[in-house]
Amino acid sequence: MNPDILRERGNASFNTEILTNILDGGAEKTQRRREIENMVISDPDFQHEDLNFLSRSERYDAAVKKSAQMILKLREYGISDPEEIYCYKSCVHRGRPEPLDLHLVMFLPTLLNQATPEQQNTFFMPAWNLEIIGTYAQTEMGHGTHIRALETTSTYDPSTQEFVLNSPTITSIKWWPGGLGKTSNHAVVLAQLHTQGRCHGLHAFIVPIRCMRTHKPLPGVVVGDIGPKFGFDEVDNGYLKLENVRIPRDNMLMKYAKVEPDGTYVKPPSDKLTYGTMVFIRSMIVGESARALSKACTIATRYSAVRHQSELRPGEPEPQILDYQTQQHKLLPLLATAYAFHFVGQYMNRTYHRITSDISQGDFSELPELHALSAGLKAFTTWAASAGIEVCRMACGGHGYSHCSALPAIYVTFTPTCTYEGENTVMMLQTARFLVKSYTQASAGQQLSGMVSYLNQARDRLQAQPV
Amino acid sequence: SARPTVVDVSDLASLVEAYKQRAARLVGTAARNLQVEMQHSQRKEDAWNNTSIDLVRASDAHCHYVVVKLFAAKLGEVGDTAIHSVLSNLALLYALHGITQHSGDFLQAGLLSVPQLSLVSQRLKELLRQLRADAVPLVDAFDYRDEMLDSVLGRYDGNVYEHMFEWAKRSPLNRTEVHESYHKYLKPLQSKL
Repeated sequence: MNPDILRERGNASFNTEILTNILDGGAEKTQRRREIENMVISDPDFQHEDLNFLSRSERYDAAVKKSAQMILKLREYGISDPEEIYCYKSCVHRGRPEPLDLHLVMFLPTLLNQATPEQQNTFFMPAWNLEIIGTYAQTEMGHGTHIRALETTSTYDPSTQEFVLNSPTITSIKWWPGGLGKTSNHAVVLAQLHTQGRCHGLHAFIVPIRCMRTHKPLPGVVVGDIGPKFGFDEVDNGYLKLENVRIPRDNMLMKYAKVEPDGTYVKPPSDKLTYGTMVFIRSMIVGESARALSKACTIATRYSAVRHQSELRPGEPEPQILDYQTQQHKLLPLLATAYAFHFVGQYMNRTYHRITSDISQGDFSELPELHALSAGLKAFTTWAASAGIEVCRMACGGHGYSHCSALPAIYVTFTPTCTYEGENTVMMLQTARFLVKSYTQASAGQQLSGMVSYLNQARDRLQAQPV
Repeated sequence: SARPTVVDVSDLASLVEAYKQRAARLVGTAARNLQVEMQHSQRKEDAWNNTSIDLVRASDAHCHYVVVKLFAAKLGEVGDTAIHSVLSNLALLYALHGITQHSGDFLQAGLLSVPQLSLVSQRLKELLRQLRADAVPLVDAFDYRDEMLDSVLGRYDGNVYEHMFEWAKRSPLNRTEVHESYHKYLKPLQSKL
């Protein structure tokens, strides 16, 4: 053990184990997390060469191999709790993204939330058993956050009771979905529904894209990997061009909106139903901000305790760089931020589960605020964490530029959160829409609740005060 | 005008209140600017676009208030005295650092005076000194195993340099003492020159 770091630990003013328990949400959760970590780290099936020493194709290959092993072992060990699955998966892939992410986090939940019971009978078990490997194809080359402008079309043909899916323009080609390029054989495709000569907006369709026997692209399907990116080296983010591909009517996810055999369109009961998935993912991202920033802080802080540099007092030995006020000013506010975001992530997780159980009883009253809050906190925490990771990397000097520090990988893996699942500025404007609406209500004397209730007080304060 | 909020820069509850007032003010400003734009613009969408800088600032301040508020609320759940103390210092540091980053907002809102800003800066430096001793234990509490962190610089045992050298030697470029390109390109070049 390095003597500097040993001495640092001797100076602790508190019991780190108790704080770890607080961060995990209890001692039992800490113990269970460590058990799962041990399970993975001691498993020879998950050992491989340092990813930094592999080519992109080798990294993708290693990731697919580990994912396949992971699925088998999750079944073998009977791990089914979502949080434990998430923990196990993070360990297997060392916190990096992996080709099956969208199958597990988007495709399966979409089947559960938006498919009819009959459709679940058809698709869920094959997907659960990885016969169907799915992804979620929403973003297009020319359209991202503003999903109402997506161009892919799905036109109903009553004579054959099929939908014809088409990418009408170059900008309508589905672009970016993880696992789309080489891994998936199905995709949930978001497309503008046309039936009986009218467009009814975006709906979800299950589209087979590769033969389930040969894995070759199906007729009318042009699919592949979009090429190297800033990070996500293990993931085959892909493109998908559909050339009048026909799918059965049953492949439109019809738990809410429906198209009758004759092409009649039946509206969904509420347009807020799709909010649930977005709110869930954004709440998760707040926790990701905490995790990524806390990893970067761990690396930069420990390194700042062992690195000696220059001289504070003439003639004295080189001090630890953590003794410089400027280094403390770089790292300690970020450490505080990591703790803050950790607690916000716990709050969002609890709130999401509370409100979704209200929704299942038909109470949508808190959904608008949760939607606005998750959008704003997703933007606020990812912007801060992304910038903070870069400060941590530079605080390590030249060695922060080496992949042996892991800081470049943490940065390139995390920074896409600022643009995916809703580009941050757009997210902030969505939150602003809710705030302005609340402010207007408060100005009209309406009593607000939740995190915006302070706008009532602001109104009272800003009223003319008796002298 | 609003009654000036008396901010005690060492009191977290007082700082949460200041963040609340800052957010309220920025939301109010954005809403009123939007109203003014509506009178000038033909369409409400143009008014919205012409106010969007204020709107983003208001949302950012709202989220900042939420984070500070939730951090302060979490302290109420911590029973262990030593941990309550170190987390309180972290929460104070987070709140004060945010004020130094957005001091204009707090001054404009009349929430802080210029002399108080100096106090904030002074208090922040004290907190840096206090937290310096707990920095490594605070990151240890995140409990990332070396295999999960996957970082030579962040190793739990702090033995960075030995392992950095070992890591570099395993790099593919070092698989052979002499890389094949020497024989393919450099040596022929040297013989021609």
